[in-house]
Amino acid sequence: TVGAVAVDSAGHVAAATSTGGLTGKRWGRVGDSPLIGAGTYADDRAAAVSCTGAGEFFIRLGVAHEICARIRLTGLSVDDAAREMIAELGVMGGKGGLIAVGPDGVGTWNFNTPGMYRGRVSSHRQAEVAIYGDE
Amino acid sequence: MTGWTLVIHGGSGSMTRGVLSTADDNAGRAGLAAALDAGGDILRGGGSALDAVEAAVRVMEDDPVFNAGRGSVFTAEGRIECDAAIMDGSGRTAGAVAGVRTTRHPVSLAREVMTNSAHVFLAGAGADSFARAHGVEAAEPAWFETVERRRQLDEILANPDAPFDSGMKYG
Repeated sequence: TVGAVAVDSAGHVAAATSTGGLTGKRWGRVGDSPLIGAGTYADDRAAAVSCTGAGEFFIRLGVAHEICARIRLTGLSVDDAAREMIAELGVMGGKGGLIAVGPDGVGTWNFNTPGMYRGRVSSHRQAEVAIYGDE
Repeated sequence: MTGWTLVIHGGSGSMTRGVLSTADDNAGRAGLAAALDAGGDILRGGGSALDAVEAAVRVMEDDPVFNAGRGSVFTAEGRIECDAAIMDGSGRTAGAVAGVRTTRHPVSLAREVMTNSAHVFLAGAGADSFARAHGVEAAEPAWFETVERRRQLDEILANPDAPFDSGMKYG
């Protein structure tokens, strides 16, 4: 699974996710990536979110929309909302990660797996990429 | 707001130091950097977040390192079925596709659904037909297939206790 979230110089946010799914999937199994609100969501009032991992858990929690709702309704930061949802995912036994960015330009990632391919760049930050959890 | 930010991911899973070969580690980092370049150039030039996320994801869909587009994992039946979504925060418009087999960039098909259809989500052969009718670039199934993903499928099918990659070994 791959994804991208961005905020542009006009303050608009967007999210995109694309995947081949899980190796060995059967019966037309679809995970969270294409489900708006589960693996992909964007709302200028809150954030843009793209998720990766055990899709069934992201679907049940509605992770991408829930992050945006917590930011919009409680004033939570993007970072804290992302952290809360990955923690909640873990409590349910789910594994995975997500990236998020707010209209204020704060970008974040959070995951509970050993690694996640990830990267970020901004108008005030050099490009950086990472794979392992301890980077 | 004058600044811009792009964040990307290429999948999460059990990749740890020593599990990934140096070559795979380097290939992953190079693929991520290329996606950041593609999306970052658009934002740096004043372009939209929507164009930036589509451009970054298209780069990763073409990169066999990542499980999307070319380099996708196989279904138990030995096929490749791709899913994708895109959403614009300014109007909360969205497009999504699932189970597409013959469209080179599923994320661009999702955007076409968002922009030029009355729907949000199309699935299966219908979604591929919509792609052909709207001139979204096609690709033969062979374009998506890689030897490594075929090996991973064979490995999983050889172990009936793990009927699919529930442990996300392949992220």
